[in-house]
Amino acid sequence: AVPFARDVMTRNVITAGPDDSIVYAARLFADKGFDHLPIVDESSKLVGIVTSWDLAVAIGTGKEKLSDVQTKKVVTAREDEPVDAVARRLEKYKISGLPVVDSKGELKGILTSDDITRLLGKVR
Amino acid sequence: AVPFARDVMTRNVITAGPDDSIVYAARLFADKGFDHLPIVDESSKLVGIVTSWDLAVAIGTGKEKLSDVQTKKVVTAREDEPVDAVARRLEKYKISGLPVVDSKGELKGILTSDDITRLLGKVR
Ligand SMILES: C[S@@+](CC[C@H](N)C(=O)[O-])C[C@H]1O[C@@H](n2cnc3c(N)ncnc32)[C@H](O)[C@@H]1O
Ligand SMILES: C[S@@+](CC[C@H](N)C(=O)[O-])C[C@H]1O[C@@H](n2cnc3c(N)ncnc32)[C@H](O)[C@@H]1O
Repeated sequence: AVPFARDVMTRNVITAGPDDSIVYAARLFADKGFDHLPIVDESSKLVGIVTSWDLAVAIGTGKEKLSDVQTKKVVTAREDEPVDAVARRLEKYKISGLPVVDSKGELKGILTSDDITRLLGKVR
Repeated sequence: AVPFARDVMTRNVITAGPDDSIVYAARLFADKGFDHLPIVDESSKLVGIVTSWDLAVAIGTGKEKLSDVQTKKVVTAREDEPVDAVARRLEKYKISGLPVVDSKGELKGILTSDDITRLLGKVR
């Protein structure tokens, strides 16, 4: 029985705003040890995503805000999708994680390749 | 039948040296779109690893060389290990990828959570 996205995702997602600085995000990544930071506006609507890769490639470019580096067309999954379908979506877009949303588009969790790795580790 | 590390890894690993700059590595990550950069010395011996996370958290710290940010105790796998064992090792150390080495410790490939995700996507 293949688990659903809601069974594998991490809830309590840490987010940031588009006007936050790249340095602020770097401190967050350092403190929390994660790689994926969804970007939300003042009404908590998902407007972008920033990963450690986005921050890494910003080095030496003079960029300052998350709005300068974020990806705005966010690939997401629904809570009730089977995790193998999520895996194919990650591979299709060559990304390592995606926000999980409910039927209203509200942010419910985050699911990454590291979560999928944990699943495979349980196989025997 | 669970695949072995050698069946899932990417060969032709791109590496850098400890004296290379963080800015040089940032350009490599941007051009190649990867997250894991093994660090080797002049005799091609594996001496460290740098990921996009290491570069991201270096932002605003004034660090300049890869030797300033690399992790020196590198977690690796052998080519003939089953991939579920590799998955448990990634989870144990909370890392997203590891270099794959042969019995002499020579670098043969790199295996990441994204490769494991690709496997799960094939399950149905
Ligand atoms: C092509 S990926 C490769 C590097 C890395 N594995 C990653 O996912 O960031 C890099 C780009 O994908 C974007 N990205 C990551 N997750 C995303 C998602 N769920 N939706 C849209 N773009 C995403 C990042 O913002 C970054 O610009
Ligand atoms: C705890 S992980 C979490 C962030 C991210 N998923 C990653 O793997 O970089 C971050 C640290 O793990 C280190 N790391 C990543 N892969 C490693 C490996 N194969 N062996 C040793 N350290 C590794 C990185 O150098 C970085 O300092």
